[in-house]
Amino acid sequence: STVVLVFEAPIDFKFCMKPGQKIKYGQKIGEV
Amino acid sequence: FNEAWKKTKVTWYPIPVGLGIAFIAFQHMLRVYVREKRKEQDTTEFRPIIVGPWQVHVIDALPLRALSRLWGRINNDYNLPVWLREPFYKSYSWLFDCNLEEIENTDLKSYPNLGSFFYRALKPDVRPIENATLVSPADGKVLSFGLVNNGKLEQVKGITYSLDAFLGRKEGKYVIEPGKQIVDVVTSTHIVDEKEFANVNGITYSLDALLGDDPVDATKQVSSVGEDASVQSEENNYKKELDVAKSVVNLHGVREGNTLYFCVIYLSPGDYHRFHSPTNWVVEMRRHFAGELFSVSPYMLKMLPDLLVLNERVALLGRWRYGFFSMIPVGATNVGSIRINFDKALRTNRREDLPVGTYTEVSYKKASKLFDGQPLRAGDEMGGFCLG
Repeated sequence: STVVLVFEAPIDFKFCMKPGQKIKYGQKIGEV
Repeated sequence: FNEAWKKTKVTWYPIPVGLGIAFIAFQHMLRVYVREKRKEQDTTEFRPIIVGPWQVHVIDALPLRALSRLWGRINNDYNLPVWLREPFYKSYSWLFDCNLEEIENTDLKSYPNLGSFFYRALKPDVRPIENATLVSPADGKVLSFGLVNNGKLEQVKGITYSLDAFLGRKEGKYVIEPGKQIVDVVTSTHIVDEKEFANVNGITYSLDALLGDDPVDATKQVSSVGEDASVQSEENNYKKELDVAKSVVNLHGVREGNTLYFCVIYLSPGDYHRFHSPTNWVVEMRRHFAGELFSVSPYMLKMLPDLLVLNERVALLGRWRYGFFSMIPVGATNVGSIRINFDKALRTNRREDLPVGTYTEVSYKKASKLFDGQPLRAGDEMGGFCLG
């Protein structure tokens, strides 16, 4: 199964993760 | 038997004329019905064109949805004997790398079947919600993320698909051009009535219409029904955060200074399979897309470029402090059942489901008067994936 997020955010929004990285729910994935 | 066969007298009777006519009429009616049904399907349903290597075509030939339902029935309806449960779940956990120390109910014998173990809950303190703009909605592996360029999402490196096909669009129908990839598949809108939910037609929507001209008016409405003042004040602050400037937005037009982003998280069979709210937001509607149930493993994603657009999925559309926000749980062969906690009417992977490529749309506008939708805070449990 997969969860996809599609969202609008300011241009300075930054993802803080890498492709292939293991992640847990509640962990930070992006910040403005 | 031999004696009966030889000695039983055969008597012939004429069939009543009325019965013969009725039989011929029934056959005729049946033929007309079948012909009309086929004609109707030909005009409303487009079978997606699967593009990919031979393995993909072999998998496509399998009755994946039926297999998924059978898998679900075996694992949800039949209980394991108590003596087998512990060794079975421990073997499963070893094979798929589940962390048994994190689960809320550590008594493995109390999970009657694999379905209940698969949908296990975690201890409340094992996943602290970080104070960030956006947090992960689920345990899993980050497959890809980035910007949505010209309405296209990059699924894996170099392979893109259309946002229109993924989330649906106003016009409802996509034109399939010969030789063109599946990105332009099919969507005909089916609007359903579901209890207290109002239907919203079309994908382009006005925030004025959703929030009301003046957000304060909405607060007044709630005051008149006598809700607790402190709760109101907290909710008003929350609402203030979620309110965006009055403007007309749609899925493809973002406000000045903003852009669209996407993120794909893959949940492997051993992962915790419930999903949580990734931020404070309001879900305004859901679109349930009927579709196939291919595996969504990274291997399959590389082989079948339009996998996420083809599979059955539930698109939850709404807004957050920066504008449009959506979360889309996508089903797979082993986990075709998507559960949304605040939408009990939703049923996925049903035998009598809509034709592939169509969707039903339900509005959550009546879920909360104050928010005009279903409000969620970061970390709130939203639902999950079940076997079958």
